[in-house]
Amino acid sequence: SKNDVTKDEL
Amino acid sequence: MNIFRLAGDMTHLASVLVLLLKIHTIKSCAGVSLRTQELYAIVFATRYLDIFTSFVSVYNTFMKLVFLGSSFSIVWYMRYHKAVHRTYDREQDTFRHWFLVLPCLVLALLIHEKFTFLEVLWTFSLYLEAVAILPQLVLLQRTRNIDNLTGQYIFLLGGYRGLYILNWIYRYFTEPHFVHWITWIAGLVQTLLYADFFYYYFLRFIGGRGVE
Repeated sequence: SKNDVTKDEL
Repeated sequence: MNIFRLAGDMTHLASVLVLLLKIHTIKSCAGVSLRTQELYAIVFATRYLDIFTSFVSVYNTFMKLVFLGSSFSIVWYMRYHKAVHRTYDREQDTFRHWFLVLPCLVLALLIHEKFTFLEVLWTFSLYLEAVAILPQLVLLQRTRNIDNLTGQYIFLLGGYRGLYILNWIYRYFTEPHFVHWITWIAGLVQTLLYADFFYYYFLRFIGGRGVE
């Protein structure tokens, strides 16, 4: 989901 | 991963390495705010809680460990290492940084993307990081002159989030649904807080003299 996308950043 | 984010991560890595170099080699933390370092340790502790539950990549996990390890070891050095602690400017580093923690926590409870424990703490870490540099900037104004390493440290720390902003712009135009207002606004506020430092940095530092 789009939230996982955010979590790929430090 | 894009060039802006990689450059941002490398700049962030460089900032902690410069600070560790200064503290570990010349055993001095003169001009460095312990309060900012404590806030950053909290930022990483609350941002990387998912380090064990969600695996993104080796790079991602490695960098999280580096930032967690470096921020806590810098706090340890400044608090407990005799030689380093002696160079800590306790009288000048008086910004009430705990007053920053509570409003950030309240704001995270009010404004977040999902109301879950991890997400609220992650959002809290974004808000806290945006203001974490304040004790350091206040200390900077009080101590007037700082050495090159401390100046480089602050410059790199301010620059990394600026590069992240370019990364967000790039991802907004290249990835559908990539919209994260909370992250973007917090990152923008964080970078803008460095504006006057950057101004003096370029004026003084590039001119070959120390930052005043």
